[in-house]
Amino acid sequence: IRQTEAELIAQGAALGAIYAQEVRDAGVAIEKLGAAVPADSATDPDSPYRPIEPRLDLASDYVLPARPPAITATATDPAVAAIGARLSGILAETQKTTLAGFRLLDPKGVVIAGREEIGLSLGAVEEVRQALAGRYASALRQ
Amino acid sequence: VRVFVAMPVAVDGKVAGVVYLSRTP
Repeated sequence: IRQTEAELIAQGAALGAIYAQEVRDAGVAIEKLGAAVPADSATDPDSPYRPIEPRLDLASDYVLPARPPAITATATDPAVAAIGARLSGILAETQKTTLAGFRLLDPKGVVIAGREEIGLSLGAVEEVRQALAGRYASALRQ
Repeated sequence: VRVFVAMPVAVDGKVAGVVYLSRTP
């Protein structure tokens, strides 16, 4: 479980860096971005490093029900939707090797890239809700 | 079980999006 979480964190960090660069390059206005990222009390605010350690534990974490399906949502900003379309190929190629399922979500939790559910919202899913608030989250699900 | 990871993507201190990944251990 820990090893799987660690591998997903590593992939997510790389994909997130590409996504962030695309958002900067597209000049997406700051008011179209989401919540402010809270300061992490566990890390030195002056340090450039933001390590994320795996934290799931089969012995102590509840296994949640299957991830609920995405629901209908308001339209994504066209510039952000275009980023999702551009990155879809990279994600699909990555998946061939890592076998991980992936979704890229806009600042409201709407899917902009992934194999399915494009244009639908995962914003109500607990771990996604936390990430939209700027905090890393992981979950064990059926 | 399946492991799910949701990582915020930060740009200028704000959440620009989320990378949501999952895999079976």
